[in-house]
Amino acid sequence: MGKIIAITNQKGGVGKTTTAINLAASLGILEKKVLIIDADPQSNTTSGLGVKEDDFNYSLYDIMMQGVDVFDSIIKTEVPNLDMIASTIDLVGSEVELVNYEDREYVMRKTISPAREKYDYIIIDCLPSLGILTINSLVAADSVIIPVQSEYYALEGLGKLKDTIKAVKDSYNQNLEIEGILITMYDKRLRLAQMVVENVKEIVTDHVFETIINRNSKINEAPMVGKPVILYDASAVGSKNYLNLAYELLVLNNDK
Amino acid sequence: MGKIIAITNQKGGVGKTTTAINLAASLGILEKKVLIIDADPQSNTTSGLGVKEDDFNYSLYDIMMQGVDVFDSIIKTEVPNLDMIASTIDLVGSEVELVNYEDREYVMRKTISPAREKYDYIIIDCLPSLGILTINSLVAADSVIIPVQSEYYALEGLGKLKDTIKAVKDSYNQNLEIEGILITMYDKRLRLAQMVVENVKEIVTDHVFETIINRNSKINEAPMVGKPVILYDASAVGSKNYLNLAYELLVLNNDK
Ligand SMILES: Nc1ncnc2c1ncn2[C@@H]1O[C@H](COP(=O)(O)OP(=O)(O)OP(=O)(O)O)[C@@H](O)[C@H]1O
Ligand SMILES: Nc1ncnc2c1ncn2[C@@H]1O[C@H](COP(=O)(O)OP(=O)(O)OP(=O)(O)O)[C@@H](O)[C@H]1O
Ligand SMILES: [Mg+2]
Ligand SMILES: [Mg+2]
Repeated sequence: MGKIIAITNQKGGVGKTTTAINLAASLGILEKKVLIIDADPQSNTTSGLGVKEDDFNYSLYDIMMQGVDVFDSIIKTEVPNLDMIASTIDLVGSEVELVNYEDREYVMRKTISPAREKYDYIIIDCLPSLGILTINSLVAADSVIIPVQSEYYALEGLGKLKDTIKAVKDSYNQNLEIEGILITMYDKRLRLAQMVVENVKEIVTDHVFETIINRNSKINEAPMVGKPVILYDASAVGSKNYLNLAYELLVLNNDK
Repeated sequence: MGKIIAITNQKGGVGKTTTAINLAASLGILEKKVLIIDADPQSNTTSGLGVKEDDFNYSLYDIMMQGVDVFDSIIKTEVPNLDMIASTIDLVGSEVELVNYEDREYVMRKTISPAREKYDYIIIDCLPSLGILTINSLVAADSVIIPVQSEYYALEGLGKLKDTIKAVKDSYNQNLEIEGILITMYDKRLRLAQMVVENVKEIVTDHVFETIINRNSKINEAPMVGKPVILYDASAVGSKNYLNLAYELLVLNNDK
């Protein structure tokens, strides 16, 4: 039974997609069977892994809203052991359509759960919002990884995100846990960033990953060629960081 | 009659809030009467200008959904000539409530337009989405400024944003124009960033502001003390960049 982990933070640009792609790819390289789901209508996970709209017949919108079977929508990626469910701009429409649905919070969970049988880890990349689609991802997930830049707005929003996670846990998904807070785009030359990293364990009560993801130009360039950073430049700091994160996650889950 | 400008891009973390706050503050310093509206439930504009929930009675949610008069909701900020309409997390609820509203796209426009009489510029900070709240901001606006980081995902999303702007213009707001594309967080050491800036005029057909906003740690630190960068450190590169942007905007609008 695969574990479903949502990568979420309503703050924009904190490294959700970058973490989803590079953590999933690292787990794949460590011989785990992984499915990545792009639950953001911007479809950055889809394009960041080099997948174009012609490469797939069905997207997450079709699975959630049009009754298409999850197994008919899974596509292979270039990364060993990593499959994907892509997204398109149609997903924007689901936020409006879901409003009048019976059990609107459970639609993603009901439609993707059958895939648990085939994968060790299912990673969901969320959009920067606390709306219905993100709620659906939190209801479908067993746990949440929260990427946070070491910057003011990213920290400020953590309280609201934790309130939302608690509300989802109390009303829809008793099992939901916070897997951990992940510091991303760390630049040790910035005074503010150093201050955050030194104090983060006091600011947040949840588990903070030991692995810190450094700001690294190779991470930024890799999506241009549709590859995770480990396939773009395995010697890059970013590749080592995300591989360490994958190890740390496996240890946390007694899955080494 | 004041001009309403929406700062929008569905890509997260590209500098929408930073641009809204610092452009509005620079226009205020140049003796223009400015109102900034926080149309993002994360309320980063509100906190970035040092405003706490106890400082105001009504927010944008109250104006749009509860019939509160726009003039009863306007609060002063520390910045000369700059007033604000704040937001709270309640705004998340408006995305669901608006779905079943008659003329749901026009609610913001109808409720905030009376404020045009009192201000030279009204700046709207949008959330990272193409959903109903962003559509409301585009329908209320005369023009749009699109902040773009010189990075892959930010450029990739431009096409979808322009499609949405065109759809809003055709169906709800014939006057809507693109004021310009603004390059933000520019780091001249990054190869990718240099490439983007050199080619951006070929990639986009719209007006691209001459002013480029550099990555600058003072811009990043200023929100911590609830000030625009020009009041935090007037000698910072970021302060000069945003002041230049304000001048450029005034020249574009024959308003020097
Ligand atoms: N460690 C890093 N070093 C350098 N650049 C990074 C790093 N992590 C992410 N980036 C870049 O920062 C930008 C934002 O990251 P990303 O798109 O992954 O964030 P996001 O949270 O998914 O954004 P959104 O809220 O729009 O979904 C991207 O251009 C990405 O390439
Ligand atoms: N020119 C800059 N130099 C350095 N840091 C910057 C700059 N512009 C913005 N930032 C920082 O980058 C982060 C993202 O910027 P900001 O929050 O303004 O983006 P946004 O588009 O409003 O994000 P969201 O999509 O969540 O609304 C913030 O922490 C901000 O302080
Ligand atoms: Mg993303
Ligand atoms: Mg913002």
